[in-house]
Amino acid sequence: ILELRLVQATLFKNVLEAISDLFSKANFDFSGTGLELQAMDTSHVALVALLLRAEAFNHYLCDRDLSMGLNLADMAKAFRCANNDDIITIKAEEDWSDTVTFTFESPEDGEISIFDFDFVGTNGVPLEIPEFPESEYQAKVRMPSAKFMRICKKLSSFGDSGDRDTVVIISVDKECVNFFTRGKTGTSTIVCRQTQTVDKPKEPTLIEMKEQVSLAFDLRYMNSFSKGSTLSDQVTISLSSNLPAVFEYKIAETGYIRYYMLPRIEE
Amino acid sequence: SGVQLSIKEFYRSK
Repeated sequence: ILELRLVQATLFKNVLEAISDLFSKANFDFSGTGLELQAMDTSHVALVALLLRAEAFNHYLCDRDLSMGLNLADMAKAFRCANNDDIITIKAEEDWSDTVTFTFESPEDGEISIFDFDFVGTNGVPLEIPEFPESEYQAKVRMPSAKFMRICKKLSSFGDSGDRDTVVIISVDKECVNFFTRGKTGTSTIVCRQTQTVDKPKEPTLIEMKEQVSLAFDLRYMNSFSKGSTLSDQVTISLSSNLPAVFEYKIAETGYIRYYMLPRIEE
Repeated sequence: SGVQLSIKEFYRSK
C-alpha cells in the first residue's frame, strides 16, 4: 500500500509548475526512501530528476516499491484547483488497478476533491544518472534563483522571442560569469560578478572555476529550468564541456530538483 | 549555431 500526506499543497504545486511546461509525462518512483521523479522532454534534450525524501511528507507509508508514469499536464490542471494550504493525500492500493488517487482537502471548509490518474507510458525514463565527481566540472556557479530567472527573462526579451532556437552562451572567467545572446540586430551580455558575501550574506553569487569555460545552451530550455526558483532560493549550475550541465535547486533539507542538458557542440 | 545532442543517448551510453 502507498499512502502519503502533505499538509500544505504548495510544495507539490510548485514542483508541477517547475516541470509541467517542458515535460509532458514523468515517471514517479515511490520507495521507502521517498519519491523520485524523472522526466525527459519529447526531443530528449533535457532531463529532470526530483527527489523528495520521506521526511518531506507529514505522513509517508510505502511498504512496496511502486513505479508509475503520470501525465503532468493533467496533474498540473488538478493542482491548479488546489489551494496552497489544502491537505494532499496520495494513495495507491496493493491490488492497484493502474491508477493513483490524489485527494485535496480544504482545512477551512472541509471540501474534498478527488482525482484518479491513470498510469501512462513514459518513453525511456527512468534512466540511470551517474553522479560525476566535482573535479570533472570546469566551473560551478551558485546564485540566487530569482536572479537566474531574471537573467533568463532579460535574455529572452532581447533575443527574438518568436525564435525557438535562441542560444545563450554561458562563460565563466575567474570571478565573472557572463550570459551572452545574439538578437536580430545586436548582442546582449549580462555580466555577474562574484559578490562579497559580507554585503549580502543571504544572496551570494559564488563562482568556483577550475578552468575557463564557455558553453552554448538553448535559451528556451534554460528559461524552463529557471522555474525551479519557487522551490529554492539558490541555484547551482555545474558546467563541463563534455558532461551535461546540471541546474540544481536544493529543496530545504528534504531533496532537490535537478535539470540536465548537454551543451551544444560545434558542427 | 551548433548541434544539440540527446541526453537520453548520453546516459544510455554510460
